[in-house]
Amino acid sequence: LKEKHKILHQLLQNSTS
Amino acid sequence: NGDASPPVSMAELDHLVQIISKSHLETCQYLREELQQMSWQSFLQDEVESYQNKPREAMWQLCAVKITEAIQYVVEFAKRIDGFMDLCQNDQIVLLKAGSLEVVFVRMCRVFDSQNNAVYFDGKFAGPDVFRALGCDDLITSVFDFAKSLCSLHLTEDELALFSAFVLLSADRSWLQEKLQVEKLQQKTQLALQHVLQKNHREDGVLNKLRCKVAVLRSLCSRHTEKLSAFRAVYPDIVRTHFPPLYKELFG
Repeated sequence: LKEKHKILHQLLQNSTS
Repeated sequence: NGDASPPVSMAELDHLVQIISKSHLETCQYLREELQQMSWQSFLQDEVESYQNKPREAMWQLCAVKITEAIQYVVEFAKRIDGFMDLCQNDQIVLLKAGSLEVVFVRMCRVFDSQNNAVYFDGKFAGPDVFRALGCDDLITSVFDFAKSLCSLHLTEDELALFSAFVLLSADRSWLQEKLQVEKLQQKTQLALQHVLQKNHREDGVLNKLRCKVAVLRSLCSRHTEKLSAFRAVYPDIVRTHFPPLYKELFG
């Protein structure tokens, strides 16, 4: 699932601004 | 409910309410004060007509951009919910993929003018007729009806925050790997929602009304997916080249 949702995965990784 | 896990203390519920309400306000895209300043200005007739005269694909792209903007705030909201980031990454993705648009529809009632049946969109308040070029009048009407009915409950910000978290943490989404974890989180969120409703002296039926809204949200989202696939069948290149990547990832 992570493969198919790279953008969402990246947003989740970003520190909570 | 016969649950073996230790009961949740009042203090823990208060704590959860505080965190989720704070997360909501930090990520709500439009603060109440901003909304009040906007004095609910609606589009003029010629502005409405300019939207109506847009090519279908242009209006679809504009709406996809606006939905994606709102969804990014929902992702930030989720990241701040106590326990969400402790879930495995697969389940974080599953919950957001299935629930982010539902939370956008819940949040829509904050920027909805019930008297004029208009929603804040692209700078001003727009009635359903602004969206005519999409070719989805039935879905648009249902979305406006949902916003109006949620508005009629006059939820406070913390009630909205808890209801949004409750909608997002749905343990019945398919493809969840740690269903029990999500169930525990959702149960605690529901207790916190009940706690807030009681604290705010809301009448008994509100929680049940909110539960019924969940089914409506599911239907709105599946109809959105259907409309998108019908649109993409006609304009595959537009979706591929002009739609926001996150939107395509979630709904493609």
